Amino acid sequence: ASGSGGKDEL
Amino acid sequence: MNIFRLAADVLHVVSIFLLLLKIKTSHSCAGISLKTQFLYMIVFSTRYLDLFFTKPWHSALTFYNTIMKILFLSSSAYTIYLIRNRYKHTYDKVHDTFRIHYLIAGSAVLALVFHIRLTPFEIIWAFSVFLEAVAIMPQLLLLQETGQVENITSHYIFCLGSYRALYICNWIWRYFMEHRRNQWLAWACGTVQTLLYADFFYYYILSQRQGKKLRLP
Repeated sequence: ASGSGGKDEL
Repeated sequence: MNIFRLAADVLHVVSIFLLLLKIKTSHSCAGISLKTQFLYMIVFSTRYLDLFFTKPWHSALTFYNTIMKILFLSSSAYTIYLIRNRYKHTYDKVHDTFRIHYLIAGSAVLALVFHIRLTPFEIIWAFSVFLEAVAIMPQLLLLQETGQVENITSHYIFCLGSYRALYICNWIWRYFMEHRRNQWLAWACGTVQTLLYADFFYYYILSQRQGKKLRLP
């Protein structure tokens, strides 16, 4: 998840 | 998913519900900034471009995210429709004067400078994060211009502010529990966004303790 920029959040 | 993230999202949904409830029950959108709602529409439609590429049933989390994204997009579009059409005559256009093109242009420039990767998708995503941080400003200005705030409108803004404050708790949780690093862009913007509410929170809590309507100086 690291570095993906928070795409699994809203 | 942790309790902070879930509570944050619930508050976000509650805030949208309160906003629509206010407009519907009072048959008026007085005190509601169309410009802020318009900015949220831009934020959601640029942030959630991945709706086109992500399979909702990939996992429970993507399914949850997809439902929420569609809910945020459709509710902000519906709110704009209500303000611009059905309750147009109650819209406080004279006081809703924030120059949002500066916010949009500023966010675009920042996104071109600061982003995770140099791809169109990542730059648009960064733009949405920058814009969300400042999207509440026209609404806060409108409240200051008019002074007295209806209870339900102040609850709406309080829920919206608490939503991002809880996201900070969620990020701290994920930092330690999931060793989630390198999220500086979302963290920085989320913190700025929460700080913008600090002044509002202060007067909101004061008004709640005194059992009075919120009055901004």
